[in-house]
Amino acid sequence: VSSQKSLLSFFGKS
Amino acid sequence: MFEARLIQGGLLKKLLESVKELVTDANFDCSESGIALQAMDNSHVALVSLLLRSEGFDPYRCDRGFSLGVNLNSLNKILKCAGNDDIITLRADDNSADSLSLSFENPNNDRIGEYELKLMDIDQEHLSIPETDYDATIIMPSAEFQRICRDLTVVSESVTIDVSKDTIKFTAEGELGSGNIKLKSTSSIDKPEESVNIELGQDVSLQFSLKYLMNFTKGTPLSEQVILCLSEKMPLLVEYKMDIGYIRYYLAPKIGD
Repeated sequence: VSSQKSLLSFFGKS
Repeated sequence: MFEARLIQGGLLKKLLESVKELVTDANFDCSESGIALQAMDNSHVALVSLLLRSEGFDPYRCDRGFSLGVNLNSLNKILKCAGNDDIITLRADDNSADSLSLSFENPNNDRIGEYELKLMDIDQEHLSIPETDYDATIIMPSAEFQRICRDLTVVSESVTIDVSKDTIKFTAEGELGSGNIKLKSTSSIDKPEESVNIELGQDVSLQFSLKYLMNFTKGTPLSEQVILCLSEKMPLLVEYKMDIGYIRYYLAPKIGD
């Protein structure tokens, strides 16, 4: 089973 | 003072069609170099980033940087009032402007439509997207990518994209069964826009939601080719290049726990 990741776990807020 | 006149107004109409499903409200960040927009969808799974370079407009004037907060649905409704061949001019007075003026001139310059769109304050999170050396870069016909996403939606909500030496494979598995489409790299000298080009550092296998990919393919009318960039355990980049700039979509992968 795979789960949808959030973009926030890859890209930081600038 | 901000003024941007786009001879190919139809391009702006297509651009709005390609972002409005994903994002409702967004800031158009205007500067000397052009117009940029970056926004995530509500669920923070996908992001759209677009750039229209100032050289693409005639003329383009922007004395200093500012943001125009726009409801994209409303802007899209107004842009539908422009003809596909119209010249579109965008105008705003300054940072305190509470509306964006749009004028639509027909090619004969004997019909001019003028509209005002109310602007809004949008407090938007801006993400910094690192420069990435992707494991795999695929350039393929945009219509083919659209067809693959549409076809595999019949089978499943997700697609696994596997890239190896000279093949990109899209696989879907669902309750009714499964399906896959393999594309081999080709080189068509006569028609480069129909070829599939694979640049590979190392093999990649990643799973993505087809619902979002279907949304991204709204960018298909903007370019005959689409560029897919993948790295293991990283968001997918889907890019449509235009003469005047680009639209890039990022999608976070599905990863097994």
